[in-house]
Amino acid sequence: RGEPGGCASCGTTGLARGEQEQVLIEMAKQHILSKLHLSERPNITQPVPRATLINALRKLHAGRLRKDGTLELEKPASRLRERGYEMVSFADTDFSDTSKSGLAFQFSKEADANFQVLKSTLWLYFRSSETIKKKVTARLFLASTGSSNRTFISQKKFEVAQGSWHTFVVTQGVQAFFDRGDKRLQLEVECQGCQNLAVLGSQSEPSRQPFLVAQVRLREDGHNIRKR
Amino acid sequence: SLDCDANGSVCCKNDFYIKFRDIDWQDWIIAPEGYHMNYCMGQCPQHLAGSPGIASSFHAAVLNQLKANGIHTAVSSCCVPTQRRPLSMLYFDSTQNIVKTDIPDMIVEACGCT
Repeated sequence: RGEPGGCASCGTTGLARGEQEQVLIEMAKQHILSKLHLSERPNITQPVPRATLINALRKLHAGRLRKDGTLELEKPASRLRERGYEMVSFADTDFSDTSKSGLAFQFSKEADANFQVLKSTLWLYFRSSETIKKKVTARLFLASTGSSNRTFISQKKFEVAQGSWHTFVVTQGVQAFFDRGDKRLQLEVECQGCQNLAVLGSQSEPSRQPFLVAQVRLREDGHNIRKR
Repeated sequence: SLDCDANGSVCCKNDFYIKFRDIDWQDWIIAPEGYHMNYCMGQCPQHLAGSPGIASSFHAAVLNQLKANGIHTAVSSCCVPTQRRPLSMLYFDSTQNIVKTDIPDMIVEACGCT
């Protein structure tokens, strides 16, 4: 209230109890959305399958996932000062790549947000193979939209005798993607002789859907000086 | 810091909890299940000004001098949060990616008079 000599704060005391609660709920909603840099609540049209979600979270936060699927959130400490975010992005399942080696991830990003990627990892599942017993090498490329150019970003050697998850560090590739301001990240997987073993967004195996994990923080600009 | 009761009019912390299921936000917020949006309310009479938030500061010393000399008109005291804690959130963003972030100063833990 702007009363002379009074406190410049929000007041709801003049309202009826029901109205007051509605005002407070609306304030809470706006507060959460603004802190998450969202203009409105995200519209979840195609929920990620629960098995996919739990699997990704289990890999990301081993030991901190409760049986009901909720996450035991850590107590934020000094890391808070870095304004860090962790992000899990699932590969698009409707990405129609004729070579069947492509992965696409969607990101929404405010135009003025300046992200520093601290670490980013791609998780890919390779099925077991009875015929391939030796080590294979899988390579990962960053594809360019609208051209055939691609940039090598990561590779890994492993045995595919048993089906398992494999991680590829793609920090620099994801940083380059954010720096360009793109919204669609396209990756290509190349595994000679073992191409058909990689699970690339198959809906028949939701718990093995590829996903990308990124730890990012907002870069501070040089003009962030506050007067106190 | 006081917790508000039905009769109190002195600066206090009012607990207010919103369950995301009740506002249909559970589809995009994975964790936590709700938000403790506590807030401060109540009057700050002169004898409470400067406590407990800034009790040992230079400003408090100045205010005490003013009060001791009966100069009340220059001082107005407000009931404000004096202690807050962060909130960790796990949610789907607009492109359905899962994001985890720690938001500082999100939950009011204590209130006091400036």
